[in-house]
Amino acid sequence: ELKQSGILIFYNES
Amino acid sequence: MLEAKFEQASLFKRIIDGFKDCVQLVNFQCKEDGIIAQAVDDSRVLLVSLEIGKDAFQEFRCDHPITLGMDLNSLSKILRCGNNTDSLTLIADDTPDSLLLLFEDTKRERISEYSLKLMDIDADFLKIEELQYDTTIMMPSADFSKTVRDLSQLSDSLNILVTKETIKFVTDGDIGSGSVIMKPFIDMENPDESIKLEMEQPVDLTFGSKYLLDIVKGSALSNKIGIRLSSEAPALFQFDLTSGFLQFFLAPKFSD
Repeated sequence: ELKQSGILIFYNES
Repeated sequence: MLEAKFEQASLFKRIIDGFKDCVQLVNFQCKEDGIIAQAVDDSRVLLVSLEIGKDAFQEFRCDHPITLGMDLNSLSKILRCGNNTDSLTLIADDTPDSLLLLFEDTKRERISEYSLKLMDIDADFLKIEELQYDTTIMMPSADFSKTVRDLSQLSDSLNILVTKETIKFVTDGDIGSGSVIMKPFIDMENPDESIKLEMEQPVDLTFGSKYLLDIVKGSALSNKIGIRLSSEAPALFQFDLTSGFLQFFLAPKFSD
């Protein structure tokens, strides 16, 4: 079973 | 003062229609070289990034940077009031409470004017670094759109596998399974129909169908879509404008 990752894991908020 | 005139209102309509179903509240940042916007969907899986360069406008003037916070549902209502072939001018002062939208039908000397109330939207602007991708695909947006719409009927996940010579879209759901296989080719007569593939490394990624269905709504903006995939980063789906782009960054699904 795959889980959905979130986009914010990948990008730093600046 | 912002004065940004689209030769045809249809361009701005298609841009907004391309992403209004996945994000609602958006800050449009206007600067001397054009307008940019960024927003993340409520589930924080999809990031939309828009750039409309000043050359996409018939006339463009922005003396001071201003931010226009808009509810896209409200903006769409007003955009539907203008005809596609009208010109559309966006006008705002330096500290605006509202945005003026001016539709002009020069042939019939008809002018329609609407004012949209602006909002203070608390949203962070994410810094998106230029990434190295394992695979870049350029293909007709209509082909991608049909593939996504067809396969999404079977499952809430869609798997994209790319090897040296093959792009494979696969779905497997309760009612059955399906796959579409494409190979790169050059169409000399209709270059936009070509499929180009640049592959550094094979990829095998799975995405949520619902997000891909949102992304293909951008197809009205361009005959082509650029897809950049990496096993280490969100996928990038890009529709180019004459000046600028509409980009979707989509986080993949992963196994524990």
